[in-house]
Amino acid sequence: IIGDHKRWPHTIPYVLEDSLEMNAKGVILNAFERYRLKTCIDFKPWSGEANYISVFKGSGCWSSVGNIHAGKQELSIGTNCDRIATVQHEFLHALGFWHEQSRADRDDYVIIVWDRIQPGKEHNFNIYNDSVSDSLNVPYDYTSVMHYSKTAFQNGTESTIVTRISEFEDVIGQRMDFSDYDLLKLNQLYNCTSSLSFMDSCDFELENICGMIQSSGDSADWQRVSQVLSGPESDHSKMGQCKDSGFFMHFNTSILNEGATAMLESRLLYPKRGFQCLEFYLYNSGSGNDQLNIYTREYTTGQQGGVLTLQRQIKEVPIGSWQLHYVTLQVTKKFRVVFEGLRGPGTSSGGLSIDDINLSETRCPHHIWHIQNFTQILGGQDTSVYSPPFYSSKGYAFQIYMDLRSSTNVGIYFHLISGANDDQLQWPCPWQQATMTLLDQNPDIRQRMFNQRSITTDPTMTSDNGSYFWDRPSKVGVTDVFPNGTQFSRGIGYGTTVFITRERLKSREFIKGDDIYILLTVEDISHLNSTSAVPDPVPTLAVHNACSEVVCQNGGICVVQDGRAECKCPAGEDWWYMGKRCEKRGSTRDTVIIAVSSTVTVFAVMLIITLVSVYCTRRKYRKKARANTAAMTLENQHAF
Amino acid sequence: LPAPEKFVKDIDGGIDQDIFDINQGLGLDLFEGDIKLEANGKNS
Repeated sequence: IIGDHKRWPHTIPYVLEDSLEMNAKGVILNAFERYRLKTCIDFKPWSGEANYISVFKGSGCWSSVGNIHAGKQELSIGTNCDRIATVQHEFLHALGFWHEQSRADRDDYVIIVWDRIQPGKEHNFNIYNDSVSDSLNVPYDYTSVMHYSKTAFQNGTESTIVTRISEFEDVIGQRMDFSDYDLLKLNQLYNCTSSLSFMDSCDFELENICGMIQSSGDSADWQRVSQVLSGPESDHSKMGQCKDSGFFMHFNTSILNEGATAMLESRLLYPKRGFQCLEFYLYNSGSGNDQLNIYTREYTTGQQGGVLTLQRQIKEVPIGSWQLHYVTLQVTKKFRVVFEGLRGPGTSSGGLSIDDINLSETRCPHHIWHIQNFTQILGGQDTSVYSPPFYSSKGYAFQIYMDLRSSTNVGIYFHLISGANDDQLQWPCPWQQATMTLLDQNPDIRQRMFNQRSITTDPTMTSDNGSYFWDRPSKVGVTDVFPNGTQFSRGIGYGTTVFITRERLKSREFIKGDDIYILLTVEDISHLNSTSAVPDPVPTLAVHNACSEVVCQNGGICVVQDGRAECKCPAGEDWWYMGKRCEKRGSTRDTVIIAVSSTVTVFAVMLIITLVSVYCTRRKYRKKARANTAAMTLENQHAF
Repeated sequence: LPAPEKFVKDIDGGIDQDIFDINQGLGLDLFEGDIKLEANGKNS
């Protein structure tokens, strides 16, 4: 939308209202992380700013376009809107975006089939001319998260939007993530030159190896190569599909003695948030005993060479395939990431290789489900796959079920299973949010479109038979057996049959080298349960207790400051609420009236005082003058 | 392994509902399906 007054500040104040579903709250916070990774737009809990976005559970999913300067600007995430791309879509509206197919030049790219649109719904296919809407010199984007799908407002089964290039017919309407052009436009609109949480990405295609350096204190070097005789035959970024390109870094252990090391250090990096996620692919063609150590070299005052800290040892790396790895870092000062290859015992005819490194100030996924030979699984009839068992950070055991039986869609479900900690855990399982992400294996994290769904365990939810849905699997589940013969119980699965279409699954780089990765995070979100001023990071129990006794009026929000509950009152440009509980309303008009009336009152009082003083003084002098005249007369009488 | 049909709960009821389908299903008649306008017809 054209007009600078429609823009928000780069940090947008928000409130997650109590009405929101728990799952929606978690999804919204995840959507904010996507904005932080790919743009300079940030979000902060509202603390009294004039304008803010109030996200609430209304009827449906909707927003206004741009900053409307209403003080509290509503954005609804209603039932079934708790999908990350839906939240991204609605926030893009709030940031000033119309739908992609309403841009001035849309008829050059799509045909609107008017007689297939439901009668009375034609107005949904408006075009805005270039005095209202600016496409920022970016080409028409079929892949935009802001584009309608081909079935929008259809009357029947035929497409209402037909793309002039037929290959894009099933592309429009994607609800996975921002497209590259969405980001280009958003970053241009808000003058972003960098993102908040992205730090570095390297696929080793350029000879400068992204500014990485070889250490001097080691016994060997990493080499930039495009293939190794004993493997890998190609890099991971391009999988050998581009001639004369596709490089990775290789540590050749076949020519080294046991104990030899080679250290490859990243350029200097400057953290902002204090937590990082390092992601890379590793290939082993050497000995099973060769290992990769990940260090950080942190520079503190007085330590010129930096302090080297071991973050992770990766041992027993499987031979013969690229494997994805995540390492969580918590660095607060200037640092480098160090990859150390270590030659182990045993024979080696190859070595260790690394490729597609990404470093960002985000949270790493808790678990990786790596599915190999996926094309064969996908092509099989009546096939479905269960993940290995995993444990959440709270100790709940779970399993993911991927349903591949449909010819059009792929489903995904989360199951609680019986585990070693079940006696110590709370049942029914309360407020654990499971996030399942199909990884787009683009080498650069900024160009990925993740396909993600989240579900949350509601301890009050019941099954058809009346039992608690998220109760102990040994109580409500069915028995099954792991491949190693161990018997276990599996609770009812919760998820979706329409996680992704088969067609989209085959697009982008979801399947790469015949492998897919499902990233899994199961986290406790019970802290989001009952406070609308959702602070980030997690509020303490004291926050909840202090505020539970305070009721703020007129839309005020309770926050804890210095251990005391206080009401933050809403305010607009020329009005505000005040008082301990936001019970009093103030406005600029009131202030003007008070100022004018005070001035008039003071003037009147002063005038009265002056008049009375003058009157009294005159009276006094008159009396005196009269007395003097009488005395003079008497004096004269005596004289005569 | 095929899972028993009733042993999973589908939150989407088997339908891939877009934002506009959800809003229409609720009987909402929002501008362009999901944009909230003020009463005077301008974007609120």
